Amino acid sequence: GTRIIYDRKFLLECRSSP
Amino acid sequence: QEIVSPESYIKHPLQNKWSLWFFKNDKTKTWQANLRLISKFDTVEDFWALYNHIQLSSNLISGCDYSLFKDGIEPMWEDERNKRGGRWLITLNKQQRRQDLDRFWLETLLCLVGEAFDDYSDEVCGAVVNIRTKGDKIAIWTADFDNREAITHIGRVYKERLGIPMKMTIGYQSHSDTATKSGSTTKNKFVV
Repeated sequence: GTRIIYDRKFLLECRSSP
Repeated sequence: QEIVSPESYIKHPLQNKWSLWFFKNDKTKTWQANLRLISKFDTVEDFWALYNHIQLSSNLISGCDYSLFKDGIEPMWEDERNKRGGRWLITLNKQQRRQDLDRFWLETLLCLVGEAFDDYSDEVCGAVVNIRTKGDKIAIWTADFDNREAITHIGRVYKERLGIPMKMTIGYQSHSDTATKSGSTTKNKFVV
């Protein structure tokens, strides 16, 4: 199957989103 | 009627469900009694909710650990998924608690939840940070110390993500060697 990969930039952006 | 984009309310699922554990060294209790499961999560948003809520590693007292492991794997050598495994070990000097510890640990967490090692991410069991007076340690634990290809890939990516200079090396040690060592150092099975 497909692996769900998130790069660090995306993960860090999610931190500040509501 | 207001149309709300799914982007604004659907959480981003992770490939794996993860458990965060906390260890506090109380010498009146057994090792296992000192280990507590804090919480589990399987979305990016829930990861941050937990991370934002807990103390930074650098604020913990000596003897404490955080461990992040895939759901179903306990953060100990004895677990079925760990017992043939080992760890990429980052040893920090005392100055690095202020400079690098929190940054390195967060980067380690992002590598795990983001599946930074591509298909070799399946070899990852978890990661541990040990807060110790003599020097803190951070490690990524993998499942099989014979899996050279996976281990070296994970080690190279991890070293790059932490920004460790090319000329410095990090070592991988099997848990069985760590458990049976006689001196203060364990021999490296792999180095990158």
